[in-house]
Amino acid sequence: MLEARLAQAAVLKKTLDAIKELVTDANFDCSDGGISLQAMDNSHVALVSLLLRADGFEPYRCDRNLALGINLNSLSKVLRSAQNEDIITLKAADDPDNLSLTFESQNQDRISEYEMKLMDIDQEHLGIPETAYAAVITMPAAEFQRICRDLSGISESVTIDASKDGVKFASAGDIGNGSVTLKQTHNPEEPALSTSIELSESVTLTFSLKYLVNFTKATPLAGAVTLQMSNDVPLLVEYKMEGGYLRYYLAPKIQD
Amino acid sequence: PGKQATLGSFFAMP
Repeated sequence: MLEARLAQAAVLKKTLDAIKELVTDANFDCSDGGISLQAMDNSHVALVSLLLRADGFEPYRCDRNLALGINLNSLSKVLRSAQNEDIITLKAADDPDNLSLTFESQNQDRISEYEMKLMDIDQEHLGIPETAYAAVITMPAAEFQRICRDLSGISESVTIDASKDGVKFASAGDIGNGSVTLKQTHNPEEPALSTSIELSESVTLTFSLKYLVNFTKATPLAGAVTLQMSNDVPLLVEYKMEGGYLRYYLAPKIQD
Repeated sequence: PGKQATLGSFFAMP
């Protein structure tokens, strides 16, 4: 059986908000290491990979591996009934038809109990190769969100060019063109506000802004975001949170 | 600009 108690409902609520528009149904794979999810969007252009480690829960117990098939829109509706500060407990039997969710207020004067039907999902797991990326860019998550939103007003695509001079996001469309260049900065007081660029070679890749804007729905989960890129491979966008991560992969646009 | 690739061309399908 699974029993996982999470001190802050907000973590699960924000995570669902960050993935539910990209993915409709997914298996939550539960093991003694924690709860993970890997799912592609319908067009097979983007992939979400979530890990909530066991040590992020207190307590966490999972006797045997379980795949909980969940409609993310339904889970999101149920989670709407939880307050951000509530304590959430997830429970499932060994061969479950339902997921049980309990929301307790901080002072335990209100306990809400929900049961959600599970579904059978035949899910393809992609083998993601370990990659040493040529460019690793860490920047404030809010900055990345703003750049994606601003450039999506100009074009459907953005070209990200990482070089020793900085990282440049550039778009060109019918109304004109625009670009934002970030230089490396160091803010020792607030590391989350720094931009760092680690580069082994220059990288230039073009991506659909529709997906990137979608990824930035994870902004409330983390102060910083890391973009990892190599020429001719998918982009990895990672939001690290306490007790896990939310990663997105995005296939590039390639020249015809 | 360019054609949208899919992840299947980069990652191993099961």
